[in-house]
Amino acid sequence: MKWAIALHGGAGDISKDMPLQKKEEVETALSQCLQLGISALRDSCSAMDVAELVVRALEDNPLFNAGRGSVLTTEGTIEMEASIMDGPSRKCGAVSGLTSVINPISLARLVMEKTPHVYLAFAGAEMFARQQGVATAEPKYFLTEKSTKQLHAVQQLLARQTCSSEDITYKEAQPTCKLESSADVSLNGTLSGSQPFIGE
Amino acid sequence: TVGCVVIDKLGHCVAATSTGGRTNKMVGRIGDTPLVGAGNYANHLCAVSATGIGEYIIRGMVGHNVAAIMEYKGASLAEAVTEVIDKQVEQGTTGLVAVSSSGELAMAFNTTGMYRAAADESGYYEVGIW
Repeated sequence: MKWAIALHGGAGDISKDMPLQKKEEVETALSQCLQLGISALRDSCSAMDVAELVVRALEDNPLFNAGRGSVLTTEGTIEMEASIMDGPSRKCGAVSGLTSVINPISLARLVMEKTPHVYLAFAGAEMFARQQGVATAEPKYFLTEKSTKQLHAVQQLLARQTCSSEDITYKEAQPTCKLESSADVSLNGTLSGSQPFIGE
Repeated sequence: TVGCVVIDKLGHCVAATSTGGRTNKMVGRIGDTPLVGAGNYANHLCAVSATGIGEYIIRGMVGHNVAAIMEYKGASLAEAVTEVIDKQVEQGTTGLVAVSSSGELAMAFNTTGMYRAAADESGYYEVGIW
C-alpha cells in the first residue's frame, strides 16, 4: 500500500481579498502540518498516530478554529469538540463541551482506547481528562484577540438586525429570519465582503 | 474546524476532526464533529473529515454518506464525494477531505474556500485555499 494524507483547516466564505501576508501565514501553517504528517508516515507511524499528531498541530495553531483560537460562545466561553475514528475496526471516540483541554483530539482518542464508550461530554469529559492526566490550561490560553473581536462583531451585527431577537439568534435554524441572503453573514460570522477575513 | 484523514502503508484508514464551532454559538451546542457519521467517519473503505456549518453536515450525515455511496453504489471516492457535496448538502455549507482504502484522495467544498493540504507517497503535494 502507498500512504496518503489530507487535512483541512476549515471551510467557509473565504474572501479572495485576503491580505497576502495572511494568505502566506495560512499556507505556511498548512504546509508545516502536512510535512509533520508526511514525515511520520515515512517513519512508518500508524494512521492513528499520524492523524492525532497532525490534528494536535492544527489545534495548537491559533490561525485555525480548534484548540487555541477556538471561537467563543454567546457567553464568551470556550467549548471545544473532537472525534477520531479507526476505519477497519470502526472504533471511535468523541468529546464535546471541553473548556480546558489543550488538545481535545487526544482526549477523544483516550475515550476510544480507555473506555467502553464512544462519546463523553461537558463535565464528564472534563473529569475524564483530569483522570487521564491530559494537559489542560486556563481560558486565557485559548482566547485570542481575533476570537474576542469576532464575537463582538457578530453580537453587534445581530443587535442591528430588524427582526426580533428570537428570529435572529441562529439564522440557519430559524427559517423565518429576515436575514435573506447567506451573504449577509459568512460562516465566520462577519459581514461578507466588508470586513477582512478572520478565519472560520 | 480542523481535520485530518490518513491511510498508512498497512492500508489502515483513520479520520480525526477537532473544532471550536462557530462564533456566538449557543452554550451547550453540539456540532457535527463529535457525531459519528456526520463530521467525522471512517470504515474499511474510506475516512472522511468535514467542515462548515455543522447543522447542515449533521442533517446530511456527510461522513457516513460518502462511505455508504461507495459501499452500496460501488462508487469511487471521487464520485461519492461529488455526490454528497454537490447534491446532498446545501450549497455554501460544507467542505471535506477524504481518503479511500486504495489511497485515493479527495478534497471538495461547496463554500467559497477551504483551507486544505494533501500529499501521497507518489509525490503528489497540494496546499490550497480557494
